[in-house]
Amino acid sequence: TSRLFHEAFAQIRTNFQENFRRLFNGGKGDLIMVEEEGQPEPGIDIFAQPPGKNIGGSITLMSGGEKAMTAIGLMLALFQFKPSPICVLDEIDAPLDDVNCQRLCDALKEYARTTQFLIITHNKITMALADTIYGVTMQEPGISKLVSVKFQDIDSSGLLETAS
Amino acid sequence: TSRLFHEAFAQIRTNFQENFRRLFNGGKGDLIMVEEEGQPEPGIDIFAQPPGKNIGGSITLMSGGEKAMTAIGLMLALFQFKPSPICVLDEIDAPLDDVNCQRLCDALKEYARTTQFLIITHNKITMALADTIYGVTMQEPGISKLVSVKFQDIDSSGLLETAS
Amino acid sequence: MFLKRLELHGFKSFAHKTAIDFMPGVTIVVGPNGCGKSNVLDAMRWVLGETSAKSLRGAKMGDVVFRGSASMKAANFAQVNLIVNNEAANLKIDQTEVMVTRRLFSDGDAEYQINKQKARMRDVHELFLDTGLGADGYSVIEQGQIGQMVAAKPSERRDLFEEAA
Amino acid sequence: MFLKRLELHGFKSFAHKTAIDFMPGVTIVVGPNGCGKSNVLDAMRWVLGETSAKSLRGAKMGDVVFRGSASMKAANFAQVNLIVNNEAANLKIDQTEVMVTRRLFSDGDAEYQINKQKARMRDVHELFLDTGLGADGYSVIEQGQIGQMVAAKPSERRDLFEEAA
Ligand SMILES: Nc1ncnc2c1ncn2[C@@H]1O[C@H](COP(=O)(O)OP(=O)(O)OP(=O)(O)O)[C@@H](O)[C@H]1O
Ligand SMILES: Nc1ncnc2c1ncn2[C@@H]1O[C@H](COP(=O)(O)OP(=O)(O)OP(=O)(O)O)[C@@H](O)[C@H]1O
Ligand SMILES: [Mg+2]
Ligand SMILES: [Mg+2]
Repeated sequence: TSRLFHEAFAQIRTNFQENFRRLFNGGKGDLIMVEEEGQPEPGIDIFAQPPGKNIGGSITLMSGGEKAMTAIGLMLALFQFKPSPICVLDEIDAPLDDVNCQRLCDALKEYARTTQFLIITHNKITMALADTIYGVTMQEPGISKLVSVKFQDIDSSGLLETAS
Repeated sequence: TSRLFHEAFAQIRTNFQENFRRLFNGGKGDLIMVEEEGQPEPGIDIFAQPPGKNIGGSITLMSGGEKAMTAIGLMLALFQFKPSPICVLDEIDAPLDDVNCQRLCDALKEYARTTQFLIITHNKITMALADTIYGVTMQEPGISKLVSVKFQDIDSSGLLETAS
Repeated sequence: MFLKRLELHGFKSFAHKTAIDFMPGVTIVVGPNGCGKSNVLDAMRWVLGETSAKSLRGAKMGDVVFRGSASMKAANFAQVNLIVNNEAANLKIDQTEVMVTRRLFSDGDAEYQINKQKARMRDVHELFLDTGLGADGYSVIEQGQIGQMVAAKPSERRDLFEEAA
Repeated sequence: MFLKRLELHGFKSFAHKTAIDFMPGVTIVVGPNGCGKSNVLDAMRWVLGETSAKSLRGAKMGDVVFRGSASMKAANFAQVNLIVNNEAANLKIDQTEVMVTRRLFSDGDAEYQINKQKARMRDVHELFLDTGLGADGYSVIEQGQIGQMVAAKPSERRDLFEEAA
């Protein structure tokens, strides 16, 4: 199993390097095995250097949005290694500004041809990926109800204009 | 000190009950001392029941946005107990939808007369609280620069329209 | 394999029978805080055999049964049906369409079905093994999981990789 | 007491001397991911005597000194000045305006000043005690701290209360 692990690691690492470059539009991301005290096996550390920045690769100093983009790059790297015909995402765009959200959507579009997506979001940019939109409302307190939504029905609070 | 603690707890608890009602426009929130195994002192648990919902008060079952509103109610309760002339908030509105964000802003407005606020946000509703707006940009890679911003300069990506 | 339909009845805030039809491509779900969007994901993971109440945000498994509200009393049971198109034969079963059912009664009685045949939880687990949809897959990223990924220690990340490998 | 001005020089991504003038009321800071907004908060907490590098997102205190970029080499030191109006006399000092300075050189040499007089870190701590701005206050809520509040164990929350009491 150790060999399986190392092969998996090598592949996931390559995926991550590529994802990082794409999500950050440059820069350098990597995965590194590190020995840890008290741990029999080495752990996995993340090296992340956004373009133009000289932060020595430590992810702790990164901003909230940069950390999220890095983690998304890793999640996608794992997904690419073991692809599934279905991918479900719950508000992963929450800490992202519009530029980063668009880059995330462009990356997801690449998969949308071969993967069926179910994405929960509050973000208008992500909503634009939709082939189908459902709204969930709670008109009766405590009871959820599903409605179909057309893109033009969505206002800034997500759903209050529509009850189709 | 135990008496100091219990007096503080009673006051903070009252603040939290009031804040919860205001932030959720109803419902019931409370703070409860709970005995914990292996702990000499009792810990503090949160009871949270949004209006119309019957979730027995457990915060774990709440949604991302509801948990955030509850935690904000607690943070404000602590702040009210030991008020400061200054309050600094970094993106606390991130998980909130527009209705909740507006309620948060209405709650903060109550303090704005006696408290000076510094608020980092990506959210248009929160930005409307501003007496002054600064933008931070990074035109030189890796180097931050401050600019003054007028409200009408802010587009959907926060700042790209302006360089005043 | 792709999702066709998810039916919820008495599951968390979905007191009434609710059906979500999936089209190919991207399905987006929107709505205000606390309206039930993440509960839909919980329903999917639950019907596929999630065993940890904590990972469904509950203290015990019974927490997934609709508890009642101001206007409606608690449900007697929670049921979720997931209907999947299997024309690509990813699932180890000789059917082009597969329905997985999980039901939990408030007295604790529990049941799984595959195409309306009584089944065990492990049958469901084995059916979805290697599709990425099981508990070992990376197909479902929950709210807050990205933040945890960042904060994780190197050894915790290794565990994540080992599940993939 | 209110904030008048915050000056950053060589602190994290603020390589150039940068001044933020605070008006009464609400000051909003906006900008894209990674541009430096949270670094402004870090600067404020640092000049007030934050001792934990980890709570400033670094591995060691030297991490707050501007490390260099594609277009500019690393700084020799980081300096932050915080100017506070003390007409309400919240601060235990007989001045209507107080400037606190902290400087850290990349060789590790460090210095505090209060109104340009050399001071010790504990002098700064004592000055801001009970204003809510010290490390014991609730005046600064950092990015992600709300989420931690939710996930905290009951005993961890108790610690939070004990700091307040
Ligand atoms: N067993 C149950 N019975 C009734 N209601 C429940 C039950 N379990 C959870 N809920 C309710 O479901 C709501 C949470 O729904 P959910 O997490 O899906 O919200 P959400 O739409 O994802 O919101 P957000 O945008 O804030 O993440 C909570 O208000 C909770 O009260
Ligand atoms: N010592 C340093 N020298 C140079 N750059 C640094 C240093 N420390 C941190 N940085 C940079 O500062 C940036 C983080 O800035 P900050 O956390 O303030 O972003 P932000 O504006 O809050 O973004 P977000 O909206 O994503 O939270 C990182 O890209 C990091 O590279
Ligand atoms: Mg949710
Ligand atoms: Mg930030």
